[in-house]
Amino acid sequence: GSKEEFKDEL
Amino acid sequence: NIFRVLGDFSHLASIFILLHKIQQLKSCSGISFKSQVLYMLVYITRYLDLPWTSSPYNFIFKVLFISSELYIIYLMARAYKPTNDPNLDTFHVEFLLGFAGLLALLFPYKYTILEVFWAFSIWLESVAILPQLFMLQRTGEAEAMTAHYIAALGMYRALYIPNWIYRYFSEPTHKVDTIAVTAGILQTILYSDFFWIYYTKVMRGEKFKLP
Repeated sequence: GSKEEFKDEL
Repeated sequence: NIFRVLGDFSHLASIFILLHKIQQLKSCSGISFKSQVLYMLVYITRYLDLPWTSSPYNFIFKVLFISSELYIIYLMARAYKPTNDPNLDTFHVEFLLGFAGLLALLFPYKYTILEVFWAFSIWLESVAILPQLFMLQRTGEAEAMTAHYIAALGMYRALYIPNWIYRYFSEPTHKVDTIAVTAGILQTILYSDFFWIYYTKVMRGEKFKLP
């Protein structure tokens, strides 16, 4: 999912 | 990408600048204890996934942010407590907690504990500098190190904006994290006035002093 990928940010 | 790495290192640098200021001057004057406690809350609520973090890069940064924030709070609450003036640190943080809590409960990506706390941490971070800026406004000036600290901390989220733009175009999904982007832009706007004075005064060798 898209936001899961963004959870790779701090 | 370069923007994100620069942003994360700017964030880390801001913490080192703050620790250096406190230990060099043996004082935490000019630093808002309330903002520091809010950042602690931001890290705790955002990094609930710490044990499941797969990337070593993220894991190391998360541990560094949590542990350094704990140490800063220890220094302010214990070691250098007499230099911390609560009479200048009078911003009502309940407004900020209410703002972040309301948005997190109204618009999370999913109604799960992790997602709601994550959204809360993003919104809270966007406004967590306000007690610090409010304190600065009351004192009217800041030590150079304090100004450098706030500038580096503000630069971190500002650098995430070109990072999001870069990711939007470079990644095949072209997705936008609306919560992080909206909060990131809000956060950077809140710093804009500070950045301007920092740019026109401190970067030209003058003292940080409000007009």
